[in-house]
Amino acid sequence: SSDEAAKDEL
Amino acid sequence: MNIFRLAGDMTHLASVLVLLLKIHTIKSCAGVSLKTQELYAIVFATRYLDIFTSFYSIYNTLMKLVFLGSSFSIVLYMKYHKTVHRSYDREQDTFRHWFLVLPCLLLALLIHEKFTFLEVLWTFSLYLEAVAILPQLVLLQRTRNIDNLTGQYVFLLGGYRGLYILNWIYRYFTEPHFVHWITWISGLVQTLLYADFFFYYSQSWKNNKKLQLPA
Repeated sequence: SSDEAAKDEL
Repeated sequence: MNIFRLAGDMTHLASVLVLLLKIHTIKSCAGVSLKTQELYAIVFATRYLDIFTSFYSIYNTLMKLVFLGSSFSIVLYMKYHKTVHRSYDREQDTFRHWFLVLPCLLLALLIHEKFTFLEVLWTFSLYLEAVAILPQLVLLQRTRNIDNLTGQYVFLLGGYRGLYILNWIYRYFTEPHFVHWITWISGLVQTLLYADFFFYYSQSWKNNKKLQLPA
């Protein structure tokens, strides 16, 4: 989902 | 992973290494704000709780551990290492950093994507990271002689934020549904805080003079 994509960042 | 993000992460890593080099090798933390370092330790401790709940990649987990470990060891060094602690500019580093923590916590409770424990803490870490550099910038302004390593540390940190913005622009155009307003706005605020510093840093570099911020 889209909010998971932000959390792959540091 | 795109080139901007990798460059951003490496710049962030370089900033931490520069700071550790100064503290570990030269045994000095002159010009370094303990308040900012404590805020970063809180930022990473609250953001990286997902180490226990989700796995993205070995790279992701390793980097998280590096940033957690380095931020806490810098704080411990500055507080408890005899020689390092003696070089700490305690009288100058007077920013009330707890006054940043509470508003960020309240804002995270009000503005978030999902109202869950981890999500609110994650959002809090984004807001707090945006303003965590403030005590350091104030201390730089008060310090007469900013040494090269301290200047480079702040320059690299600002560079890391700038590269993350390029990374978001890239991801917005290459990944469908990549829209994250909370991350973007707090990231933009954070980068703008460095604008003034960048200006004086480039001036001192251009004129080959020692970096000094106007009071």
